[in-house]
Amino acid sequence: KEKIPINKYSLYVPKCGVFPKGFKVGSIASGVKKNGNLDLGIIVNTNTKTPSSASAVFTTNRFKAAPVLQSQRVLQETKGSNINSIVVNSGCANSITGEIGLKDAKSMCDIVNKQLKSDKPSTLVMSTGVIGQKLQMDKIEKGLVEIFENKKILGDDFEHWLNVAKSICTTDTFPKLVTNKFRLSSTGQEYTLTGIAKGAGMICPNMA
Amino acid sequence: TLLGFILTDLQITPRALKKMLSNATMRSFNCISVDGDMSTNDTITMIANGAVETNKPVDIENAQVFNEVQENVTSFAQQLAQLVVRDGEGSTKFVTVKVLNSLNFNDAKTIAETISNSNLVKTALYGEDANWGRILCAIGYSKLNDIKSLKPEKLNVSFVATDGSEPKELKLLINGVPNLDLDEKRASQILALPDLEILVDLGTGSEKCQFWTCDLSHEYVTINGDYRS
Repeated sequence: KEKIPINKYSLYVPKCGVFPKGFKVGSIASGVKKNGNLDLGIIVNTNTKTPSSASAVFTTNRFKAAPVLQSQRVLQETKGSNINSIVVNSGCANSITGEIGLKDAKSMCDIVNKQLKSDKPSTLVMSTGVIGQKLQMDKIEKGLVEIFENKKILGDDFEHWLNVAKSICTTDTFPKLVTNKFRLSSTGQEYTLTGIAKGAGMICPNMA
Repeated sequence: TLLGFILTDLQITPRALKKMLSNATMRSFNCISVDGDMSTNDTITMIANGAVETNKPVDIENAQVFNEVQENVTSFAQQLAQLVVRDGEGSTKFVTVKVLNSLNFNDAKTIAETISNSNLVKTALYGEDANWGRILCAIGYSKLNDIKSLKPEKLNVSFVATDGSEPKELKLLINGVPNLDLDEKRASQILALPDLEILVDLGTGSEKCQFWTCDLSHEYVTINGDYRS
C-alpha cells in the first residue's frame, strides 16, 4: 500500500517554549558530522545561589561507551552534587574505543570544567553516532572553546534550546524538545521542566 | 541511541532526584521500543539547579511534595519518550500497548515489551493487517516470571481507536476465544489510524503496564542498511 509521508517536524516541534531559570545552552557545528550540521551541544547551570543536584540513568548494555563510564564516574565521585554542565556530541558515539575513548570522554569534561573555572568534576558527557570510531578531539576542543568565547552561541532563548536539541540528532527527523510549567499545590511555587531527547533507531532502552 | 536530559529550576536533593528519575525512567524511557535494540550509549540525565527560591529543597521525607513532583516528572518523561517513538525510523504509526490486570508488574511489562518488539506484529501494523494471531503468539512466548500471570481462558485482546470514533474497542479475543464475529471493516478503520492502541487484559491480577512502539516499514531497512558508510 502506498503511504503518504508524514511531516513529523511540523507536527511535533514546538515554535516557542518556557525554560527553567539559571541555565544557558549553546551548540555548534564542530565538523564531526560530515554534512556540516550542528553536532556539539552544551548545557550550563548559571545559578550559583544553591548547589545543583544531578542524577542519570545509563544503558545496561555490557559494552558501555566511554562517555557512559565517564559520567558514571563523575556522579559517583560527586554523589550528584554540584554538577553544572552537560556536554553532548553527535556523529561519533565514542563507543568500543578502549583507553583512548575513555581519555577523550574525560578530556571533553575537563575542557568544559576549565572553561567554567571549576577545579572539581562538574560536567557530564554524552555521545551518539557511529560505534567503533575515535572522536576527532581537535574539532571537539575547538568547538567547545568557541561556544564559550562567542557570546552569541551560549544563551537562553527558544532558538538556543532548539539548536541544542538539533545538535544531538543523528537519524532523527525532528528535534525533541518539551517544556512545561508546573505549580506545587502545597506551596504555590511555580517551576519549569524542560526536556530534550534524541533517538529514532536502536531504541529499546533498559536503563538503570 | 537514546540520549536525553531533563532540567528544572526547582531545588531537589540528590537522593530525591535519583529516586525521581529512576521511577520516571521505569515508566517512560524504559517502556519504549522502536526496533528492540539497546545501545551502548543510552543515557538520561537530570539536573535541578534550585534557581526558583523555595523554603527547603524537595526531599523524600516530605512525601506530599515529593510525590507531586515525581508525578509531574514521570508524565513529562513520558511525553519526551513518546516523541522518540513517533520519530521511530521509517515509522508511520504510533502504537500504545496496554497490558491490564496482571498478577504482577514485571509480567505485565514483559508481555507489553514482547508485543512491542515483535517484528511480525510491527510489520502487520505497517500493512494495516488485523493479524491478532501474531499478538497472541507474542504473548505466548513472553518470558514471564510467574506462569500464573497468564491464563488463556481469562485473556482478552482488543484494538482500540484513539480518534474518538465508535465503537472505540474492537474485541479480537474474548476470554481466550477468538471473536468469530470480528468486524473486519472496523478493524481496517482502526488499523488505518496513525495512533492506535493494543489492549491486553490478562484477568489474573490488578497490575498494569504501558509500552509505546511503532510499526516497522521498508524505510527502516533503507535507513539502517546505510548508516556507518
